[in-house]
Amino acid sequence: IQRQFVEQFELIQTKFNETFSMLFNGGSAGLIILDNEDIMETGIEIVAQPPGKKLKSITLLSGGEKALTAIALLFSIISIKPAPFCVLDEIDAALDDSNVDRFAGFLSMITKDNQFITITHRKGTMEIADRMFGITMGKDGVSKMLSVQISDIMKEAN
Amino acid sequence: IQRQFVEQFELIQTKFNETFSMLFNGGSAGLIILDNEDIMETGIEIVAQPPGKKLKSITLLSGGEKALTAIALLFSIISIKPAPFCVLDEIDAALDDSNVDRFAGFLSMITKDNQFITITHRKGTMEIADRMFGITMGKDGVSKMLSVQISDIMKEAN
Amino acid sequence: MYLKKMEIYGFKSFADKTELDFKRGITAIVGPNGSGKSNISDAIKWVLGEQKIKSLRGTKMEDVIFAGTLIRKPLGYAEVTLVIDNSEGMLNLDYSEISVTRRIFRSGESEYLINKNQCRLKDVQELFADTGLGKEGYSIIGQGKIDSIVSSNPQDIRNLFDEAA
Amino acid sequence: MYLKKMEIYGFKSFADKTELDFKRGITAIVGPNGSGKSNISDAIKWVLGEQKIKSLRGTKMEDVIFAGTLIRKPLGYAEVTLVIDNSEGMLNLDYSEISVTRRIFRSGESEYLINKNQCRLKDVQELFADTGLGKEGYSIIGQGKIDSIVSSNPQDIRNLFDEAA
Ligand SMILES: Nc1ncnc2c1ncn2[C@@H]1O[C@H](COP(=O)(O)OP(=O)(O)OP(=O)(O)O)[C@@H](O)[C@H]1O
Ligand SMILES: Nc1ncnc2c1ncn2[C@@H]1O[C@H](COP(=O)(O)OP(=O)(O)OP(=O)(O)O)[C@@H](O)[C@H]1O
Ligand SMILES: [Mg+2]
Ligand SMILES: [Mg+2]
Repeated sequence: IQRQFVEQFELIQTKFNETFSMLFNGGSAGLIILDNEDIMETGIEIVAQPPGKKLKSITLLSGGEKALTAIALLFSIISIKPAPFCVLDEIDAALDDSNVDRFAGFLSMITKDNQFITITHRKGTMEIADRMFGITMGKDGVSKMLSVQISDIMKEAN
Repeated sequence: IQRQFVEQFELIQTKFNETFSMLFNGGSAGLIILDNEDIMETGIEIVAQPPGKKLKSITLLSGGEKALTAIALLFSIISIKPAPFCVLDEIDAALDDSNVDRFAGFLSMITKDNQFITITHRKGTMEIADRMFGITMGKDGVSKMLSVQISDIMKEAN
Repeated sequence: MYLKKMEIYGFKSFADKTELDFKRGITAIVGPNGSGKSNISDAIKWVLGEQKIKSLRGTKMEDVIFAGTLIRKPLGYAEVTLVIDNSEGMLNLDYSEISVTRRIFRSGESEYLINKNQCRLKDVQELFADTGLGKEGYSIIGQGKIDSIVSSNPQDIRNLFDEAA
Repeated sequence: MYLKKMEIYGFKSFADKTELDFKRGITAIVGPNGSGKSNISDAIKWVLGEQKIKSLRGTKMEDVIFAGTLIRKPLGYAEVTLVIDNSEGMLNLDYSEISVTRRIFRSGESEYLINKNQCRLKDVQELFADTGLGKEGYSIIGQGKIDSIVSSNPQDIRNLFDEAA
């Protein structure tokens, strides 16, 4: 059991560093086992180093940097152990436009092994979707679903 | 003191309802004094009724509805008691594009009596700004300020 | 294994029967604030066995049943079904397609069904054990919750790892 | 009364002296993730007397001093000045323009100055009492904090009212 945990940990740690530097266009990130003596109970700390900055604990990162670091960790766990499907509710909200584009690019790369259902208001994320559902609220306060063409939304967003 | 609190409460309550229905394009909102016997210590609860829906407690609202309700309350307090200046850090993050436009419209209406410094990634909010500061992070990890023309950013965003 | 279809009736703001057909790849759900997008993600969490009403943004379990609006009357029950493709046999049942349903009545009683046969919550939880879809799973990220993945509490991060092991 | 100017040196990511000239109306601050926008709002809160380092996203007060990067060395102190127009006499001092400065050294010691004269934290707090700019004030809304204005705790809402009374 201990060996399995350590093996899994190393796999995720390597993947996390790789995914982080792809999403941030540089820099590196790591995972620290806080108590080597007690592998079965130990906590894990995350450190991140955006390009050009010093390695720091995640509390000092900005709102967008923190969200992008969390996305990097999530995507590395999913790459190691794919889930049948993933539901992501506006995880791109804190990102600026160029980070949305990098996030969307990465999502379309890993969707070969995973199905993603992503709720979003951001154009960059809509652009990489294979299909789209539009949800509207009728005058009667009841949700209705429209199947929208991606081209309709894009036209409106521009 | 009690009379002053009740007078202030009524002023804010009326303003809150007005501001809410302007931001939501309809509907109404209210403030409830939980303990009428003890005015000096009582808590206050917020209820909101977006257009077409039933009056509910704010925990049942969506992410964007909650943020817009909070903005309505903030703006009503500021209208009753203006602050020398206001700093707003990405308060428009959860709003969809049409709510960003309504928020921005309202902000430009009340800026006659208040100075606003607003940090944002949203185009709708940039469009109503009188001037803009661009902050960038140099390769050396140090923040620098550029004074940008609004027209430059708009060109890029489109 | 992927999510093929979803049917919602009476769950939160979905008073009318709504069907969503999914395919592999990326499906985006878009729409104005308050239109019902997060209610879809809550519905998925709920069918998979979510017991904590607070993580479905309510105070009592019946809060998930359509409560009525100015024009529409409240409904008596809510029902959500997920149809999952199991052609690779990842789930421990001998069907190429598995449907999971959850139903709740105003009385507060919940019913679970797998392939239209009534079962217990435990059966649903066992079906999805180890797939990452479970309660602590990393595969459903609620609105505003992405930051809590890198929460500053080292034990929380550890739990995420154990779920993925 | 409005904020006319701000000077930042050594505060968080602002290693070089930076001056921002404000006017009445709406000023937008834009820029990529991690560029330093929220650090500006932290700097304003700090000068006005903020004592809780957690609400400045740090763990010890010296965390606000530029800590160095791969290329730049750490600095020994941080200093921020706000210049406020007081032509309508809203602040209780006989000047048409009032500058407030806060400085901190690696030793953890803080200094406050009003119009370049050293003073105590209490003097700064009294200067801004009742203007809504104080610590509990509603006039500085941090990133991700807009929702806590309508927090579900009735006492929190009450505090907001008392600040505005
Ligand atoms: N039991 C219920 N009956 C009727 N309506 C409900 C019920 N529960 C929630 N709602 C309504 O559903 C709406 C919220 O939907 P939801 O949170 O899915 O919005 P959303 O599309 O995610 O919006 P946003 O973009 O702002 O996050 C609210 O207006 C809420 O009042
Ligand atoms: N004492 C310090 N010394 C050097 N850099 C610091 C210091 N404190 C914070 N930083 C850096 O400042 C950056 C964060 O800046 P800030 O939070 O202002 O970004 P932002 O522009 O608001 O971004 P976002 O759009 O993502 O919210 C972080 O990368 C952080 O590492
Ligand atoms: Mg939502
Ligand atoms: Mg920020």
